[in-house]
Amino acid sequence: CAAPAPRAEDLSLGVEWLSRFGYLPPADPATGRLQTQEELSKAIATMQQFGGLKATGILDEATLALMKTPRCSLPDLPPLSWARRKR
Amino acid sequence: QAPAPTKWNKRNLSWRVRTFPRDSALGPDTVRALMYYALKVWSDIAPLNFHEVAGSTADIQIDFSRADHQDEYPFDGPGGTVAHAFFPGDHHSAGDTHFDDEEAWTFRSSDAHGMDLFAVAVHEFGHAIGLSHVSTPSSIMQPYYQGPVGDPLRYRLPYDDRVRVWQLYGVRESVSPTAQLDTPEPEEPPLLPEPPDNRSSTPPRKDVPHRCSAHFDAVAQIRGEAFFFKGKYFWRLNRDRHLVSLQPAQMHRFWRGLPLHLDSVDAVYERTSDHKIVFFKGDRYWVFKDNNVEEGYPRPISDFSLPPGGVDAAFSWPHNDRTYFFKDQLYWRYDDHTRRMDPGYPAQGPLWRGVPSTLDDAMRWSDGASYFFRGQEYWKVQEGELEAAPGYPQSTARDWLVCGEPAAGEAEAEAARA
Repeated sequence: CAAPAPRAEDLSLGVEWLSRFGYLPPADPATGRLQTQEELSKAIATMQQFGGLKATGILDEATLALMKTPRCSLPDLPPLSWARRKR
Repeated sequence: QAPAPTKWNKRNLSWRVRTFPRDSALGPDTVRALMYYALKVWSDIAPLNFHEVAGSTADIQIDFSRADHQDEYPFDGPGGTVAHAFFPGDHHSAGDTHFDDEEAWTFRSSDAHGMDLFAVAVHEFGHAIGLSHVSTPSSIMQPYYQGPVGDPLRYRLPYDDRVRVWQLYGVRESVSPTAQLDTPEPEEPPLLPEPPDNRSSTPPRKDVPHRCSAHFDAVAQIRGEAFFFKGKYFWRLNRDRHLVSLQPAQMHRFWRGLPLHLDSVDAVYERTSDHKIVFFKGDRYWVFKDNNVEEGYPRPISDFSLPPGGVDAAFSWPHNDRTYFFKDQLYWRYDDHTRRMDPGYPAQGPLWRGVPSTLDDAMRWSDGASYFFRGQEYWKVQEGELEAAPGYPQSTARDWLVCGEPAAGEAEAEAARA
């Protein structure tokens, strides 16, 4: 069985969360928040790895639960790392 | 992927709790104590010294804020983001630490929904000194709240965090890296100063002065609080100018390291350069870090280029960042940063018009004004002024020490009753 697709609100929360804490680049005003599936999956996997979860790249229950865990406001990855990753 | 490390170039860092939680069960004193211990976690192992100060120039300003509080990290009510701190740097908010005032902040609580303030503060102060988030699960610098970390008096940083802070600042002299690796029993830090309250089990002593009739030996603002010294005792007023207790505290039990035979002090002041506290008595002086005397004291006051005979008063004037020493009708101006007496002194006092030429002591208060004390009276000089405010002198006992109007003989009668 394939894993169930995340609900739209979870996906929206996930993207917002990943951007806020440095896993996705900040929203581009020209393109909105469009992300490729690959980019999103990669970001989720990095976040899972950083948070001690299995890096599946899938926005599952455990990942959403971790995103709802109280935490520090500062990003986990610095903005610089984005430029580096893009290169 | 860690960014280039930012760190403080100085090693003496001041801190201040600017705003306290509004509806929390934790009182201001508990909050300040938890901040003290959370910072101490880092300064115990790295060559950093943290000093609580009263002024608005503190390096680490601590706030409890709600929602959008004018930085790039708005809070979001209970849960979610709970705190943040700014890395060291040139920007004005460097080191500042913000806690979400809408969290249920707790300390030693069994409430599973509460947020342990000490645990969060240790993490945030890690940012304030330059550490970023890491993924190591045992690290205090991993970004998620994982519950209380235990007793603030016994908490010891995980190995990863110790190594990272050593990489930034080196190892504190008193810490042997080998000993750290051997994971010895943690040293127990000193207990927080006990508030000078009336819980003492010792019977009242005959030499206890009464606050309403005392001519104080020394008055000082220390860490934003006022201390009134008389004989072997002192009274303490918190930042809101409220007496902590009507009963005086015993000087030697609080200021650890003062000789027991010392029956009084002449002058006390908090040094602006490093926030250590200096006590004068006769031709000698002592330097305290918090409430423990430093090694090598007492020393002669000739270190300050002061002549033998002692001082009546010591006063740090923020207006020009100089310390003034007073003796009889003379005064000296001293630079605590260069540790040199300014040339041209002593001069004939007083510098401030309307203030008596001989003083018991003087201090600055958090309203920005300076206060000069002699006998049972005090004079107020507004910030930046060179003249006493109109309407002074006023009664020290009435305005500072919760005594009634000083009617003739009343103070004496009250003292006798006490």
